[in-house]
Amino acid sequence: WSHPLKSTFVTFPSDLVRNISDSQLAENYLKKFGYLQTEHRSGFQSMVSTNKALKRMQRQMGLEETGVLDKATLDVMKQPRCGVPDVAN
Amino acid sequence: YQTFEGDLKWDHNDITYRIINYSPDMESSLIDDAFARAFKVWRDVTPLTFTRLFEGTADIMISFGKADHGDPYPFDGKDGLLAHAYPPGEGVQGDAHFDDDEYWTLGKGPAVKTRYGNADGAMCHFPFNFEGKSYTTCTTDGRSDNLPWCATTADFDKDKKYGFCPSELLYTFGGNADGAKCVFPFIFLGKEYDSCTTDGRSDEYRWCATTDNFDKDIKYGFCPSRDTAVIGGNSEGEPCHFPFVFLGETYDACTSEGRGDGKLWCSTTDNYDDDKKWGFCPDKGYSLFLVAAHEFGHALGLDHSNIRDALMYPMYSYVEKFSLHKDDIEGIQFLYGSGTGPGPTPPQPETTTPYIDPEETVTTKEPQTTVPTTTTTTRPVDPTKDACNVAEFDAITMIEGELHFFKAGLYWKKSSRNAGVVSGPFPISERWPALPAVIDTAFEDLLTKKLYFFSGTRFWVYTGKSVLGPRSIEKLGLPNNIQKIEGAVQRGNGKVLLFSGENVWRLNVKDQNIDQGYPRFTDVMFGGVPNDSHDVFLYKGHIYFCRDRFYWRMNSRKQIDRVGYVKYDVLNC
Repeated sequence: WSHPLKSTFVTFPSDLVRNISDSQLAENYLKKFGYLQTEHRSGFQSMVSTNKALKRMQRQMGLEETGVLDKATLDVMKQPRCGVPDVAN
Repeated sequence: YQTFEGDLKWDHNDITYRIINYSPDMESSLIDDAFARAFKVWRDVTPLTFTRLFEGTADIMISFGKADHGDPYPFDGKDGLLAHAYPPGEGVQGDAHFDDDEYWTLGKGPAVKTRYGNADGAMCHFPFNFEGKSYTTCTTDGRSDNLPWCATTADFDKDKKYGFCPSELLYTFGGNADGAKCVFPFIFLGKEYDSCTTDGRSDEYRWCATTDNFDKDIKYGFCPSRDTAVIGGNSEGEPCHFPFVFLGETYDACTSEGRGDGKLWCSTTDNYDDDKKWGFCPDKGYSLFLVAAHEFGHALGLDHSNIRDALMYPMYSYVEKFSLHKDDIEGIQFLYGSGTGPGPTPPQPETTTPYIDPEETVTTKEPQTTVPTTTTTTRPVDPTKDACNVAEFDAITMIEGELHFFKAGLYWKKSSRNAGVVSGPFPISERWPALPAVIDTAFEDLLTKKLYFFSGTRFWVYTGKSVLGPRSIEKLGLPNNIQKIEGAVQRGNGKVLLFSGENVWRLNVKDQNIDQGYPRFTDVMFGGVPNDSHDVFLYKGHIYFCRDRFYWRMNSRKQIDRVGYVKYDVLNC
């Protein structure tokens, strides 16, 4: 049996998709599509909690609302999609 | 469905659109056609009309771009974001942008429309045979002029039908040279170029001069992508180079090594480590029609839906036989109302094709024809004629080895061969003229091959073309308080289970009588299935109990081994 391949990740020139961690990917996704938007209330800015944003995203995508970044949620985040935010800003 | 805040919508129904530029991935007539069909999706269910403009400002300006493409929302390379569009309004509002780092197709791999040759501009047929070898891409084999070509039928050796594939040696698009072919070598800023280049451009589009000196003539066009070309990376449009070296290893095929996202890539030179030239390998691509239909939904005022099957759901998924979901229809009709009267003439694509002197470019002795003008085919989508659009069938049953779906005077057939292709609809009256439009259930007696059809309290028996009936179901020994028979399952030995309400009876077909001990309760005999199934049938050894859009599948050990959608799992929509 061969030894398992030792993958080395390379940064390809002009590749817009970088190797980022799952949590980074999730945060970017939640921000980009409006789930983790900054709310403005009387000049006070606050971020929706990641847990809440994840639940909102999971509901929109028909996933189990766990508020946890599980594999199913990550898989959905990696799927091709429209660039228009899901939550109106 | 959702609309944008404030229910943004156009204040007129005669919407205009303009295609600003094209993707090198598909022939422009295919792109025109995809957009025209995408507009038609919405036109069919609203009073909206869509007129294409070739200059000036249109309500919906359509463009392809990569990464930073002139608005505050850059694209992200291949996959991920595919496109975006703005809700109705002035300026950028209403516009639709498509990420040209995607591979745009009709959703099923390279969509290669030929030019010239003798196939009247037909699509390539992959794979095709040529001199005993099978080809899955366009090829230059058999030609001395390096022009890629393909067969438009499965067997060139037999049919001799062919056309030329997109190539910069045949034509360019956009630019200012009216589609003239590239001239190699050409001079640009004093340097000589032997192939298309992205030099001098910030948008990464490949171009060439159409005379030998760009500096003098300033004539240029964009290079169409060959079907074998890589997507994105930094070598868009170049073919993979096999073998190539990557981190000291030699590769003979596309690989996902070196990437964390699993995407297949290749080097476009013999050594990636030295040259760092690469691109993604062609895949099925994204259906421009489906993505455009979604984006035009935004451009008309619809926001994202959270219904997975709706067109306005934010994620891409390919469907072969597309029909607009009820949710999308309700959404768009909330904004614009429903359409009335006959539809207007669909917008036509640009039909001009540059003439190429056949003597100049084609060395084969095959007959030459110029590409005919193309007309957009926009067959009306009649939702009642699409089996995938039927929420609940009147009856489903196996007849002569094919699953039959009955609904309101029509039936569809799903062959057990041909990968389960569904054909139809066919009028019930043509094959079984004695039957009414609504069939509650039916079964084929496995011993005699007679067909039993039930509708209300009556039944008919067909033997070939001869028919007996209608007769009352009481003649079979069923009680007179039954409204209808909702399901039938053959049990072998001439026995058939008949379902109605919560009860099931066993019919002895030979004796034309109900067995003793029946009726029995369905949920006692078949634990775990809905008590109010509107259809029960036998298919591939399983009993299917249908309720609403769903089925419960029971195996021979009376276990429910699957619950799913009739539409997706049985009809393969």
